[in-house]
Amino acid sequence: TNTFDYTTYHSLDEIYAFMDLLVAENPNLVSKLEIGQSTENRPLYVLKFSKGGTNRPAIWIDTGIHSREWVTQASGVWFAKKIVQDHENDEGLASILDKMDIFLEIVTNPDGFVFTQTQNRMWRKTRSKRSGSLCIGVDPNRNWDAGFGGPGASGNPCSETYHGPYANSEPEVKAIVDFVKSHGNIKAFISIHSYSQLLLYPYGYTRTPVPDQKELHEISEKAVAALSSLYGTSYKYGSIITTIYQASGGTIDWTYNQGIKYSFTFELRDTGRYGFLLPAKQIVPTAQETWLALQVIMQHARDHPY
Amino acid sequence: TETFVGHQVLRIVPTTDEELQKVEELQNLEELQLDFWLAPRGLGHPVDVHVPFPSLQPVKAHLEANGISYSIMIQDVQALVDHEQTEMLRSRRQLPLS
Repeated sequence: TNTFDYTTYHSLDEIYAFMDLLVAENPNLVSKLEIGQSTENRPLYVLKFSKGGTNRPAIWIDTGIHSREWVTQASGVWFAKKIVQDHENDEGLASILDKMDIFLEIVTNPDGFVFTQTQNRMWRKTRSKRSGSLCIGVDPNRNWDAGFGGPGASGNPCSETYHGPYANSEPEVKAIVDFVKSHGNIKAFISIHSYSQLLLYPYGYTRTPVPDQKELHEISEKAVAALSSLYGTSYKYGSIITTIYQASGGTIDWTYNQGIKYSFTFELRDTGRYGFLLPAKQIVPTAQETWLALQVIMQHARDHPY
Repeated sequence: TETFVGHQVLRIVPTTDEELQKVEELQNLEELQLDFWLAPRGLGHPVDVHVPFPSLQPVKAHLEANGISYSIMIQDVQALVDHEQTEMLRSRRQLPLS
């Protein structure tokens, strides 16, 4: 994986091959789990980074749940390599891994991702098909059992924010739900999207502030400061509903309601020149700056066990 | 494969409630096949909308008739998609994964 090209976008097969190679190169640190299968029967792979022990407190990071947000899957690949490269020489990361495991799902919506590479670069949703429906796909970030079906999602199957026929109808979502419930010891959950440069925390489906709002806001402030320190990329931060708009059935609203206090969503670059078509040369700088913010969140979770 | 020749992405920054409302009206016109990359979310926040070529004229007419300024963020979506594909192919040729 030292010769892997992190400065370009890759196909699903190339990313899956990268994952296998990373595991083969680092058998004592990295393993690959299959947590389920997508609508089109593609495996849903999660990389586990662990120094040992069983069911330790853990951090979850996912990228690519909206398939067209290519900079996120590409950043996920870079994060995986970064964890391997730095797990001994970076004191902060080493101390996180001394106490916690990290789970990283790089291609959270493989069917949609393949579709963006073969049929429609702008595809966002899953590729589930239901009888009687004209249109295909569900927005996997409106399909969670948190305010499901409320304002901030659409009941129209042709809409980009269609919430689906019922909560967890999408196997890509259900797989994570089952994993989180069965693991039972995840302490931080970070779901990465693009674009518009935001760091968000719950809630999206209600204006009621979360009980931990003050702490999450403070963490966000520190994380954004760390991110911006590298290249000056400007971020805003706050709760989903106050920072962007009402969105129901969202990932981190569900994870927070599961008791995972440190639940965050990132919206990575672009600043407003390329949108989802962010040039590949911005992959590495985007991943580098995001990593600094992720480390702030992970270190806070390490230092504040609950 | 879906192509985006002549498609543009317009950036609109609503500055009044009335402008915001006019932009939100566009969201309900399904026949225009608009794809809101950044949905309307309040005054001063950019709205990025991917407009298929056939809808460009009516959308721009709607905005101009209501005095809503906009900029063209992406002149031709297909050109960027093509560039992205070229980059990926170049990389594949250079460094196939061992």
